[in-house]
Amino acid sequence: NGNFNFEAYHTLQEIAQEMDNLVAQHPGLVSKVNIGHSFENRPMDVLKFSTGGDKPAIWLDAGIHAREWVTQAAALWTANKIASDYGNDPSITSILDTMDIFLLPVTNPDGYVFSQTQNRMWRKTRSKVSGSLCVGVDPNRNWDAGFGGPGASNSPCSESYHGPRANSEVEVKSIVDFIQSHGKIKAFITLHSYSQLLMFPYGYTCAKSDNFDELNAVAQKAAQSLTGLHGTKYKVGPICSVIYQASGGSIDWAYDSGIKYSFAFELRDTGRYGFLLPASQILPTAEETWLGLKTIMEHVQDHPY
Amino acid sequence: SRRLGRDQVLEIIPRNEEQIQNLVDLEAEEHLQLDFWKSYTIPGETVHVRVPFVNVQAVKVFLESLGIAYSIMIEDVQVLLDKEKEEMLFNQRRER
Repeated sequence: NGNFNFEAYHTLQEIAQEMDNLVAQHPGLVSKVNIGHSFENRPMDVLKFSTGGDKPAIWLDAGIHAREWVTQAAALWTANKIASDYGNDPSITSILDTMDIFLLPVTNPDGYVFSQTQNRMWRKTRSKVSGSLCVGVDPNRNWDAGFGGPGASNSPCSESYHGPRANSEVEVKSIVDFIQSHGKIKAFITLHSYSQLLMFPYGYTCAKSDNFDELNAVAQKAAQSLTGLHGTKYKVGPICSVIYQASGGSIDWAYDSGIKYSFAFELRDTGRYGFLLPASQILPTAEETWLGLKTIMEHVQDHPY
Repeated sequence: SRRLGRDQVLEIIPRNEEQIQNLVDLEAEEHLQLDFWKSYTIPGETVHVRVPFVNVQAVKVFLESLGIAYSIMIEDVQVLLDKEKEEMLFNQRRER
């Protein structure tokens, strides 16, 4: 009904309500697709932006690391932006005339609720680890891409615990199953925070990917668009060189599954807040990120494969 | 929810590979319950680590004894958490 405050952090319930609002306000474009349930049985609901037909698609997700609150908030703003710009902004209108967009604002719902009610610093899922008192797996070390390699821990109490086996986390498995059954996802983009980075494969190895030059060019262009709005400086490159070798990550899995355009954003903190970014920074973060996302999506549309 | 009263987040800038190894060793000290928000990568790149209040002094002594430059990024994490919570409650009231 238009009075949702995108410049504030919201509970999972409020986010779910706003997703329903978006579907109600844009019935011809937006629908909600359930792709499974979390470990604590919360729905994994994806917003689907489609003008019909059986089109190739772009996947967007946020919040896989629960405490990175600006990512879930930016994703909800992005959903509203896509819905309200369709038919008004030539670029997104053209993209949606040829592709669908799937957007999962809260990829780790159990972790998100736990970070709002019990421990603001929670990062992992909330699955029970047999034989350990510690809870949860790092969902971005649980994908089947170099699983269990460098940059992930085999200790259940570690913040980067990779889990007992690849796809052990139902949240990860649900996305993998959905994307594999869809079969026509052409881009996979995941939002993380914080440290202003735009990265592409690989993380589990420091070898260059076959499409390094193109992905680097697209990422550089996207980062330039993003920086142009508020001057937020971004570093661009493969995960292994921009940060460190990290195995079992989502965009490595996507890339190895044939989804060429796979990128990970690390959104701002440009100041001294880290994960505790003030809500007043949600909008500028979302607006600048959108420009980067749009640049990538335009390239994906113009380079079908 | 869990209170993080007077936990601090330190910004550390390791000068060389040796100091990075020092941070690797520090992270291995599980009893310190350190939470690396931004992990160590290469010399000169900032590292952010949240340190429980009870271990702040020990970690600072460790860093100073090795000459590793650090500053306080967040003086008291709980202050920011309280502010965040207030804002959310205010927003919920206003939307209701």
